[in-house]
Amino acid sequence: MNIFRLAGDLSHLLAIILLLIKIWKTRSCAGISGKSQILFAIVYVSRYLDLVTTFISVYNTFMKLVFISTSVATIYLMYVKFKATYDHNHDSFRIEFLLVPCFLLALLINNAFTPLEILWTFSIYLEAVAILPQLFLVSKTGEAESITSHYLFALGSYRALYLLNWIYRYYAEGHYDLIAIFAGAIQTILYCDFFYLYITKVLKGKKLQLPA
Amino acid sequence: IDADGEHDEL
Repeated sequence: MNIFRLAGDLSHLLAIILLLIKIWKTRSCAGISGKSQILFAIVYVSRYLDLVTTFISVYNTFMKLVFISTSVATIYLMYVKFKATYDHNHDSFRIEFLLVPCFLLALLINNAFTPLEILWTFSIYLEAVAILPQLFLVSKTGEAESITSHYLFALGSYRALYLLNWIYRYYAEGHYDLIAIFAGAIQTILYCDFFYLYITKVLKGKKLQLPA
Repeated sequence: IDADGEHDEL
């Protein structure tokens, strides 16, 4: 564990908490992509199957359980409790176009051809692109509430901080995982346009609105 | 993947 990794995990946790607060306080999931949330739930469940086979640390187990349970809770809030506020007309991204290629790629490029390892690899590839339905939704509506912007910023920062963690680990421990590094880089790149808008608009107190 | 086949990250 190093400072970048810890900061990344805390940023990830903050993102999830911000999203739950947004939905709970406004009693609405308007502006949030249920498709992205479903993809994240698939990511956590397929990646954390090793909860039942491998013990890493209390921290590791605790965080995995938090990520799985909060993502299930988010889906419950969106599709059951606040279903009426869900913006499904704008949330029209076809997730099979992400799920199928990620699974095929996981079958082709992986560290080991075993069920758990293929599912882990699938989850890494899927996480890299899971935000696309959300970014698509923001681009369709042309704006995002400020708390939704903070959520996206924290979520994007998490993998960027992991990139720093991987650089650190390469030099400090000789540890590296090319699959995670490659997917993490793609994931971070996808947020760059959003980061730019966040820094130039939201941090200056303006609403995140896309140019018409 | 670690030498012992574990993923220690989240």
